[in-house]
Amino acid sequence: DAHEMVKQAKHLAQATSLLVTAIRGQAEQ
Amino acid sequence: MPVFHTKTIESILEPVAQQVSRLVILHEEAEDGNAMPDLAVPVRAVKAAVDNLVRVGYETVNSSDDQILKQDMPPALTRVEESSLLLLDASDLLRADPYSGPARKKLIEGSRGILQGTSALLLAFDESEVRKIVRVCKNVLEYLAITEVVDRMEDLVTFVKNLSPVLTRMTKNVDAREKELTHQVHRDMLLRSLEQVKNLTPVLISGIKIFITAKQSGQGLVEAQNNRDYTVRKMSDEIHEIIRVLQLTTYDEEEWD
Repeated sequence: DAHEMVKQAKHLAQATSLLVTAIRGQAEQ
Repeated sequence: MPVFHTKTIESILEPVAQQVSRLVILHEEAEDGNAMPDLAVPVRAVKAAVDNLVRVGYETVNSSDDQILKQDMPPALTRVEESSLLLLDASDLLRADPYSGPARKKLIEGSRGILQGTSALLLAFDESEVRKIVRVCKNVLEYLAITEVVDRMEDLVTFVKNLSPVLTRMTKNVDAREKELTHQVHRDMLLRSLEQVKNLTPVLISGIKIFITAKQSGQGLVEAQNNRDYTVRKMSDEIHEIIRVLQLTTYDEEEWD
């Protein structure tokens, strides 16, 4: 089982990805 | 050559690293001149994830007895936390002005900072996990160092009884670590040394047995001792090599090149 910190880092990376997608989506239009 | 040296770190950071680098390129090419949408929701999601990570990060620091981890983690946590504040600022600025230049800058800096901070955090944590494996390896080395005092059969029984669980633990840990690495050369080096240690273990036990018998009979003592010591040296060298490779990252090799 992954350590709790690794799990939380993964959540953060996913949330950041979604944010960057939102920013990029607008920029690339 | 892989950028991230473990599969766990790679699976977490690789997708977001690509996204962020594309964002930076867009920004540098000044192709991001459109009005920004309201980013309040995704920024709040990032802030919530940062808060959770920071909480768990400090719990990890406080419950660890690894002094290097205690030293390395807080700056990474601070970096992540400060970056999330940049994102919040950017989101506020964009609500007032969807074309705000400073807001765009903060978005880039914030996203990049979160990536770098999370990377530093995962690396610090990973290095601490490696130090745990290194401690197990050193434990085996300590047992090997007392081989020379084993000069009775009952001592040998105790020696084997004590050495076996530590050796099994080392094998299990190094084996799992090998599977985690993204760099094939390092994986092969670990596997090779581990295999050597496994093969040499029965040779060591039999070498000690021959030494004990020679000591009792008074015949061939020097040769028996030399053979035993040679095996101990070989095993110790392989374990030192395992320790060295465990501490390597792909970055080290690039520096060599």
